[in-house]
Amino acid sequence: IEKRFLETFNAVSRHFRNTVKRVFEGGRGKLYLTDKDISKAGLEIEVKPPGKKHSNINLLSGGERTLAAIAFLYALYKVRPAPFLVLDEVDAALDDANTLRFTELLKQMGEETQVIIITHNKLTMEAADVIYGITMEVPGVSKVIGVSFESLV
Amino acid sequence: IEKRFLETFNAVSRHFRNTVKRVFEGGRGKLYLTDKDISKAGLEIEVKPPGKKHSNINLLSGGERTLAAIAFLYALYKVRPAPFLVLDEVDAALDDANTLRFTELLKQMGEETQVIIITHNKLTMEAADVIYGITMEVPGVSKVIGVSFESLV
Amino acid sequence: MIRKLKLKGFKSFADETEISFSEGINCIVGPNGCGKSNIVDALKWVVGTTSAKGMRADTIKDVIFKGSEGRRAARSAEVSLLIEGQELFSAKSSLTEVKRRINSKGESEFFINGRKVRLKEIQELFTNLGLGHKDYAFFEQGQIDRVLRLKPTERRALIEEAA
Amino acid sequence: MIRKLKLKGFKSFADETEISFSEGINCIVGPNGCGKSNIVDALKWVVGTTSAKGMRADTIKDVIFKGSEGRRAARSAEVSLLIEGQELFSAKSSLTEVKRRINSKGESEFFINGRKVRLKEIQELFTNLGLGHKDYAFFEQGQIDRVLRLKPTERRALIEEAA
Ligand SMILES: Nc1ncnc2c1ncn2[C@@H]1O[C@H](COP(=O)(O)OP(=O)(O)OP(=O)(O)O)[C@@H](O)[C@H]1O
Ligand SMILES: Nc1ncnc2c1ncn2[C@@H]1O[C@H](COP(=O)(O)OP(=O)(O)OP(=O)(O)O)[C@@H](O)[C@H]1O
Ligand SMILES: [Mg+2]
Ligand SMILES: [Mg+2]
Repeated sequence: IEKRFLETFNAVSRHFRNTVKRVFEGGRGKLYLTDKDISKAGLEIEVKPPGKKHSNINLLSGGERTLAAIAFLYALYKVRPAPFLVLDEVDAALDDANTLRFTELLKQMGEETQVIIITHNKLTMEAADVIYGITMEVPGVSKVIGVSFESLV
Repeated sequence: IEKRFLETFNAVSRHFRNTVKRVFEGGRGKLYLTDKDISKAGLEIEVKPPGKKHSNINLLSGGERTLAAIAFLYALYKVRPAPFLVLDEVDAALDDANTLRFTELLKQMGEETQVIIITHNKLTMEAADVIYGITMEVPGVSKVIGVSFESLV
Repeated sequence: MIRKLKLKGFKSFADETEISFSEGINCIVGPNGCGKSNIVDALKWVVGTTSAKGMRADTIKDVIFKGSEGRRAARSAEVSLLIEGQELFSAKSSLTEVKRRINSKGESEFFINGRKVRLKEIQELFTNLGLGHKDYAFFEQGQIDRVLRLKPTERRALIEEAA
Repeated sequence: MIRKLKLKGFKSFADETEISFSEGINCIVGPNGCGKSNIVDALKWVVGTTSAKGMRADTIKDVIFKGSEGRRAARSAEVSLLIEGQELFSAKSSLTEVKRRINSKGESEFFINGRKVRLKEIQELFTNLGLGHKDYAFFEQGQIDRVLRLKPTERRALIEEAA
């Protein structure tokens, strides 16, 4: 059991290091265990954006925290994807440049697993395979309508 | 002291009722005191979006909660504006239609008090009187640059 | 993978509503307050979430349609999920229907392919599909950085889930 | 109203930086991580915020520039604010400079128009300007719905501030 845990941890941290380099275009991401005794150890996350000196995740900005969390999720799914993934407006804090980096990762995850994502951001909508519109034409009652991407931009 | 509190409460709740009607284009906003004894009473907030039956703020959506909080802030400032107001990406959860309703309120608040607002949303930037750009051309070191609105869209 | 989601009387979905999802990236869009996050709640509910807080509600009965102008409140809510799942330990791909129904007293009933089961069986089914840990597959609105806010020992559970 | 904000060695503002604000709506824009919310922290800090959590930091010393690829860490941080204030109880409009400085040991010093004062005097100055309650003038990133999450007795304090 512990051997499997350690193998998984090593695989996830390798993917995390690579994914942080990709989304932050540099910098360093690191996962480490808080205790030599594997059965008791917790998991710490460190991210150092490019050009910056410190790696404390509490000093990161709103958008940087979103990118760090998405990089961790991507690393987990590289090792073992869940049968489906549900994301509700996870791109809210991202500027346009980071939204595009996010959608690159999203498209890759979409090849391994089914993704259901809610967004108001047109850049993210462009990455979708299928779009579903929800309306409340009758006030208070939700309905699903077919939507084409062209009608949204 | 209690007389002043009650007068202020009544003025804020009147403005709140009107502002909710404006930003939700209908519906009903209500403030009420939780205790007959004014010195002990807390403040409850109720918002019923148009066409919906319940008024429990916990059932509101992400964007509806933002609108309710902004309506409350606007009502407070109508009664007594602070010397300045700082808003950090408060429009993140709003769709385009609600962002425009928000900027209408913002412009009115800007006439009574100095507002400092941080945003990634171009619709909100359009409502600004002055725009300041922050960059990190030297990685890790922030600088302020002059920005014109035309360069952003 | 989810093939189809059906909702009836669940939160703002008063009428029977069906969504057929596809592979890849399924994007849900719409104005504020139209019911997008209610779909996420429906998915969490049918896979076994039992807490009212997890449903953004005060009591678990709050998931039943409360009525609107022109519509009476519903007396029950029902969500069903059609899943095409590769069981973790076998190559067999099967189509399973999971359903949950709640009545006005707040009592829930669970069904797998029409057979009434207990909550425990639902949770076992989803653990076998690789969905044992809620934080592994659901990222709620405003909670994307939740993994950064967890304590180190809580984060460890996500690695265990991947193992 | 704020006329000017000066930062030096505060968070990512390593070099002396000056921003002259104007009336009406001042909009601050820039990419993720460039230092926009650090400006909000600087404003909260100079008006007297003492908690590290309020500075999104682990210790209060974290507000001092920690260095970057080509730059050494700073040994102190300083923020000053030039305020044109209508005192609440008189029509007089005056220009006041408030300054806060912190050294590498974490000790803060406060100044009003160059005169060294205690934190208490800073807090009194801002209470007289109508800024007694932090939640009245600062809405941090991701916290716009904070007033909805407060308990009813905590919300009451906002009405008292307006009174
Ligand atoms: N039991 C219920 N009965 C009827 N309506 C409900 C019920 N529970 C919630 N609602 C309604 O659902 C709406 C919220 O929907 P939801 O949170 O899904 O919106 P959303 O599409 O995610 O919006 P946003 O873009 O603002 O996040 C609320 O306006 C609320 O009135
Ligand atoms: N003491 C410090 N010394 C140096 N840099 C610091 C210090 N404290 C914070 N930072 C840096 O400031 C950056 C965060 O800035 P800030 O939160 O202001 O970004 P932002 O412009 O608001 O971004 P977003 O749009 O993502 O919210 C972090 O990348 C962090 O590295
Ligand atoms: Mg939502
Ligand atoms: Mg920020």
